[in-house]
Amino acid sequence: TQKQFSEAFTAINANFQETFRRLFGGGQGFLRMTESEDPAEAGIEIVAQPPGKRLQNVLLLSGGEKALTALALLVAIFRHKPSPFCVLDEVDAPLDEANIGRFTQLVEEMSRTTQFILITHSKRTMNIAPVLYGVTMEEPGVSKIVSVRFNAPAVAESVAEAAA
Amino acid sequence: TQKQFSEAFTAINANFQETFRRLFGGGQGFLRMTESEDPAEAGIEIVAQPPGKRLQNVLLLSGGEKALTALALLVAIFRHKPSPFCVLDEVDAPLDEANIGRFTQLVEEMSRTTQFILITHSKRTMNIAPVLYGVTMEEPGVSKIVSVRFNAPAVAESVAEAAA
Amino acid sequence: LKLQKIELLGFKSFADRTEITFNGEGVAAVVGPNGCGKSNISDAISWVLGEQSPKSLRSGRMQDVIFSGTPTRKATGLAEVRLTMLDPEIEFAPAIVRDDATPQNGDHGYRAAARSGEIPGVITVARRLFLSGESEYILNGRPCRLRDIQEIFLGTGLGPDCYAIIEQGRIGQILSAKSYERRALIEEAA
Amino acid sequence: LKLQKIELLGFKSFADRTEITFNGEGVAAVVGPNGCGKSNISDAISWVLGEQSPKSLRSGRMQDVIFSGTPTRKATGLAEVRLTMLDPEIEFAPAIVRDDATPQNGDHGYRAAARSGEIPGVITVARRLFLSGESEYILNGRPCRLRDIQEIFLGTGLGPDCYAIIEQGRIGQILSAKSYERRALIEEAA
Ligand SMILES: Nc1ncnc2c1ncn2[C@@H]1O[C@H](COP(=O)(O)OP(=O)(O)OP(=O)(O)O)[C@@H](O)[C@H]1O
Ligand SMILES: Nc1ncnc2c1ncn2[C@@H]1O[C@H](COP(=O)(O)OP(=O)(O)OP(=O)(O)O)[C@@H](O)[C@H]1O
Ligand SMILES: [Mg+2]
Ligand SMILES: [Mg+2]
Repeated sequence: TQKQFSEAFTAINANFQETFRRLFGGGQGFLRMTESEDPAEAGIEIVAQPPGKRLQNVLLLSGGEKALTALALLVAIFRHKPSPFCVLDEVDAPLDEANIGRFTQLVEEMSRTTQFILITHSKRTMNIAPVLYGVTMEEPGVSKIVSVRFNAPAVAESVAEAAA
Repeated sequence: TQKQFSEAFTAINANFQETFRRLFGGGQGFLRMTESEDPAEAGIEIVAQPPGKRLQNVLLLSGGEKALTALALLVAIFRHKPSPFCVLDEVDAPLDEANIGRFTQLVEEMSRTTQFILITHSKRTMNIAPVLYGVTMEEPGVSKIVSVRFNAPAVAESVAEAAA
Repeated sequence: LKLQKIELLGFKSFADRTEITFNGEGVAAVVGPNGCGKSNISDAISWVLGEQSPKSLRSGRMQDVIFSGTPTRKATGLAEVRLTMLDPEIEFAPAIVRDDATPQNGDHGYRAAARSGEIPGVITVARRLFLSGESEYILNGRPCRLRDIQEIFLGTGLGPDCYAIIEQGRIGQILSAKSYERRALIEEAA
Repeated sequence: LKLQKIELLGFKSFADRTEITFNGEGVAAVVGPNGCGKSNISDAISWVLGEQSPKSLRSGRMQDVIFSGTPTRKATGLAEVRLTMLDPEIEFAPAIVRDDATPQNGDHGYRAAARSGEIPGVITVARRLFLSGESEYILNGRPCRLRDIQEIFLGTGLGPDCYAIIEQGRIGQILSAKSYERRALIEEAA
């Protein structure tokens, strides 16, 4: 119903503004309904302003800025309606070291209510996972799982190499 | 003309087979003309078979395998008709450590005839560049170039951090 | 709901029966070289939750998800994925709540399924596909329809086109989607 | 041909005149945090070589490439990019060859341009765009048409849709392109 939608929109927009500021370390991001005769048809526009830059269309953002803005929106929706688990496949690939740090910090925090499965090649991202699942193809073309439980981040490095 | 095209196709296909084997450390890759009444209209099909796997459609490859196959084709074209320079923007993002190693080795070799400009976040890729250009936005929203000449790879780490 | 286990058999590169057990919370990282099968796991999860489009599973036809063999192995004739999930509220609920499997007002779709599971509080969802094209959905060990699975996960963000599974290379797509497509994202969570 | 220098002024985030000098061979790495302007350099190179589609420059209209200002800086009214390239064969050629600027048989398009440069062996190519939409192309300091620039680089792999510039996130596109689009890639190099 329209009422439920606008309640969700308002809540998610508030979350988005907060998460955007956290992930970018400043600036502002928000959602806007596009003009339309029939409110039930109106689309959603995303406005992003990284710190120190002008307000602009999300398509002018850089590769890393786009990924970070999309993650902020995703987290905003999750905060409103947590889903039992979340699978993120190499979303950290376009991010620089500093932004991977902010991203992993946020995921760690949210992992208290939602279980995260992160597919990644980044050692920094591996470090926040208490459990690492190595996938190998010792027999060419056939995948197997080698699961490792560990706590010390340093182990992540050697498992990832071993799975290679 | 059609004759020039088929000469180029044959040469590039031979290059592709060789470069594919090098980048994947085995397996085979080749180009095939699609069926068509008019040879001048026929398209090109890419067939890739990573080591130990079946021959398959390139769309079933993984993210990293696709990037590596595309790089092999690019290099095959370059070998046939080198262009004065080549700009690669974060093509190493989907690659694992081992494949970044094979990619950078190939680029180093080709850089004797072609100048490469690699935009990257990967320390391993930075290490093969004798010159590193740091881009910063000390004044928010305004880009400036800080160029660094160095030979010791270890310096790459601190420049990339400094530019951050 | 908590994800406890994924079992794959003959799904893409997972030729042999493979089990991945999760501890139900926190962060798990999946690592390994290019092409080893990491994204195939994410595809398996979308598939068992009801994904109908082969293209979203990086395939031409749906049968492409069945293990197609290697130079030294034959193809299998079947792909099967099973998810085991826990509903902590039922798991620890007193016996009388468990016996009443009919959905109660305001219950999540999955609550009823959790009550009626072979082990109370545990929901298993499975999907099978045969080379012939025949496909089956299985809920708590009993055949069911796709609709039954979709209804269970309604409103939890799970299910096809959901925001809870982000495929490789598609994180930027949320931004470049059309404005009415983004609306659907919010509607799903409303 | 060797790339010697890129100069940017008012192009995207490069508000002030910025010069990047290359040593003409080997590998150069461009690094920096997300959003600092790395891909804008690659856009500048495609643009000066004649790119006509705003979409390939991640822009809505072509004027989007002109520096649009920041909270503390005014927008500029002009974007300009200049490439300086060296043709080593002419640079070290004896004086008599240099004086003859007419293209000779079998010459590359750029050979004639290299002969007629302000400094023999050096080619400068520039492009300007004003907010009004007016645009100029400049070859060796003299106004020219887009066709002149395209002719110079014909067959060298440079120019719009060329294989020598791979934009961010588009390495996989070569594979997913239609088979006749791939044909164009080979034709360009034939
Ligand atoms: N039906 C199938 N039968 C057998 N193998 C398959 C099938 N479908 C896909 N594959 C294999 O799975 C591999 C891709 O796996 P996947 O995409 O999961 O890799 P990945 O670990 O995500 O790699 P990357 O790090 O490059 O993203 C392909 O090489 C392909 O051969
Ligand atoms: N016309 C313009 N005027 C001012 N700034 C602009 C203009 N066009 C683009 N930008 C800015 O350039 C930035 C993007 O730069 P670019 O894409 O080069 O980043 P990048 O260094 O490649 O980052 P990443 O590592 O994330 O890919 C955007 O934040 C945008 O604000
Ligand atoms: Mg993958
Ligand atoms: Mg970029």
